[in-house]
Amino acid sequence: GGPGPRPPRGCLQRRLGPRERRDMQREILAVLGLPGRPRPRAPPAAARLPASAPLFMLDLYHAMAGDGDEDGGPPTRSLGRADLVMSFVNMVEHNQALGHQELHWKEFRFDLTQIPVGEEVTAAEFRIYKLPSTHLLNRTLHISMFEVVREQSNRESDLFFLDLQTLRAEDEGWLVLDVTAASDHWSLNPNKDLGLRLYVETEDGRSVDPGLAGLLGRQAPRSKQPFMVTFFRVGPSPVRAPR
Amino acid sequence: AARPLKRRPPKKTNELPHPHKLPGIFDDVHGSDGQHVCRRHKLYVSFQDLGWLDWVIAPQGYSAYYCDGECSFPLDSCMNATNHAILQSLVHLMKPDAVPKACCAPTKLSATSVLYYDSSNNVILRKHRNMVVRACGCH
Repeated sequence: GGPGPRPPRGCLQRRLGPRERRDMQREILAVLGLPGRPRPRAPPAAARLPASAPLFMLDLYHAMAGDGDEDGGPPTRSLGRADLVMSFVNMVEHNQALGHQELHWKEFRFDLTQIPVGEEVTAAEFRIYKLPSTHLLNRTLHISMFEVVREQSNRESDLFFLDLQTLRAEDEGWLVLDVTAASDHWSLNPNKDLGLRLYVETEDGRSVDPGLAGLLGRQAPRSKQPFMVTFFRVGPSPVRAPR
Repeated sequence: AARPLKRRPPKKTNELPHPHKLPGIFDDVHGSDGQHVCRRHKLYVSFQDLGWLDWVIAPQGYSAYYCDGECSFPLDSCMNATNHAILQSLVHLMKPDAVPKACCAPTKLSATSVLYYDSSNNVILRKHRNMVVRACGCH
């Protein structure tokens, strides 16, 4: 950039030693609110392919940084006044079916331990990719999402309704389900995994295997795997203790 | 017929003389002893130089800028000095050892956004406030 800062009179300018450089990096990390530089795992060859969450978050970054004005605004309404957005890709997926009732569902478990405690959640979305269904031609499908509030050993789990979307079996693209209402429970049990359960029904109420409806899970290509995005409004930046 | 209004003598103003009106006052960017007056300077923070690009997805770095320069009386109007700074500079002229000059610091700051991986490989987008200097002034 411009002329570097002039050293105060009488002070010799010199390069930082390795330890001072590490201290400087730690200081800048603290300003950026990062506890420490994460150990980047050497991504396996497959992981170098663009994954769905980073691709979506990069669009958000351009929208938040103001570059996104050209293409007509942010990729989601939820960006609003958020100043922290977290995407969660580490999830466990279960595909269930209760034989005698022919009841099918997909369940996703998220580790929420990284969610910053005390920050206000302004929105949360679950994003899952849908291919055109080759099994249910010309049908209307109802996709409903529930939070698993409590599992019961001797009966069905307690569920909390979150969102319902209606679409055509031949539709394709990202399906966005609003799971903001689940965030109220996160703050109550910050260390409990979040369980999201997804059902698909035809208009006559018959339960359909989500995979047959074209909904992609963890087995999908990396750029089409499901993920969750949470938007936070961070409180007033805490005054940092003098170091 | 309305009596002509009696012209009131102009109110005595006790405001400080505007620097541009005083004779011999420099109004270019150089202060009294050839030093630069308080203003914003370029400063680019490179995540690349810091070796962080393996976990910062975007940006590669950002322009943070910094403020540097003299706050010498008369504080030129481009320094958008506070009234307090003007008074402090005056008192400094009278008692240079007792009261320091006003100092050059940011008067307007804006945010910058950083996209990075956390330790569990989740992707985080965070807007950091007060990271970019928009304007400098004397305080």
